[in-house]
Amino acid sequence: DENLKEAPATPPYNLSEYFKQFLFPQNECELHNFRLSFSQLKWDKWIIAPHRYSPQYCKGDCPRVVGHRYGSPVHTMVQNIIYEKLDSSVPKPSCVPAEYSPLSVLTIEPDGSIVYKEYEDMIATKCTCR
Amino acid sequence: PHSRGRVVSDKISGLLVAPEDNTSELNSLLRLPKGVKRGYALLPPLLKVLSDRGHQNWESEVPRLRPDSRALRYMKRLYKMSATKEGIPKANKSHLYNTVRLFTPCSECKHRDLMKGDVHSVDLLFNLDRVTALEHLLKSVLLYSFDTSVPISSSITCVCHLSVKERDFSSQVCPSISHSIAVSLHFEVRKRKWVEIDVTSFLQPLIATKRRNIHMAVNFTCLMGDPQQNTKLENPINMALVPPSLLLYLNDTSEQAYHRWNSLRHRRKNPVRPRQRSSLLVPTGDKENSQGKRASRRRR
Repeated sequence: DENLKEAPATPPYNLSEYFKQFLFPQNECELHNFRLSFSQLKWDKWIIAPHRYSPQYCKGDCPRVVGHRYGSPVHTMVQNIIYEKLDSSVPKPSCVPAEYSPLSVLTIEPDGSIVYKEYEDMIATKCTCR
Repeated sequence: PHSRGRVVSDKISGLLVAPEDNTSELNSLLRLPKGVKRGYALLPPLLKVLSDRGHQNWESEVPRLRPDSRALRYMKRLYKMSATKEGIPKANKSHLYNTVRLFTPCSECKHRDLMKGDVHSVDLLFNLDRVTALEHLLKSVLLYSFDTSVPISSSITCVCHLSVKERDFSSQVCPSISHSIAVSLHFEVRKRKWVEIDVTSFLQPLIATKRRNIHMAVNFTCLMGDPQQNTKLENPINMALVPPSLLLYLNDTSEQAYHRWNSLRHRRKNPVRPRQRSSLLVPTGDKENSQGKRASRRRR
């Protein structure tokens, strides 16, 4: 009730948004942008391309009922129950990458030869709770 | 420590080689727990390389050959054709390679042939130390770049004689010729800055045996005119040819390399599963019945 008294009179169509804040944590587990350029790392002398690289990362709290939303196995909920009811030294499920995409890199090797290489799992594209 | 060793991802790509100023930072990341020599032995080979190279300072290593500017231009063009600006490999089914290495010749003893005109032959030595055991050859190409500022008529014909030299260690005589081929090319220089000569079948046996050094003599003669129009091939072009680079298209089978067919297979494994039609499960005896149902369903 207090919340409702405090809450501004929200127009009816915004009700689902309003209730969502009670269903899932504010900073829910999701993918965050991160862009770097190899010149920041001073690696641009030997990494010719790409100039910019967006590895992305996963951050946020895992809601208690993670099932369908994150494609989490049942073990994740079991781990949450252990943390809440049995032993809080067992960590809560973590927000981690679930899928990646590759990256193509053009580099100069120590012997002066040039190599184009495609690396697996270099950019996080989806997050999950585990 | 053992399980912790397993937690460290073995997917760290060869990309994270320590440059000069991040050595300490990277080292602290890779530094092994005190006295965990056993743990070190369990680390994936790649991490060993990283932690070893973490001690080498990028600049203080032996002076390296700076890449040839033409070769660098060619590889940048190959990169643009193979990946997006953000570095994502293009879903190009035709290209199965996930690694392309370009080698410039270590040494070449150019000697002009006494024959008439400009017969350009050079001895080339390519060092292939950078090719790893898990990189399998798909295609190899000799890459000539033409200095197109020289005014040349539109079409020329070139003949390239290639011979591989085996160093015969038993006797001190100079390397003998092990096998050679002649390749004839006809092309228009005005449109092309690069000429690629496919030498895959020629070099396959050497690269398959993980040969570290390839010593070859290349004799490259270009003449004006077009043999099809049987214009007389005359006055050989006096063209300054830059020694060719060796281009290897490889399939890196290591874990951290991107495998197109793998991602294709992955997509095939989890397609959006089409709904099974119940009639497929009907035993044959009721075939007419099910067809009747199907027809009426379709009509509906």
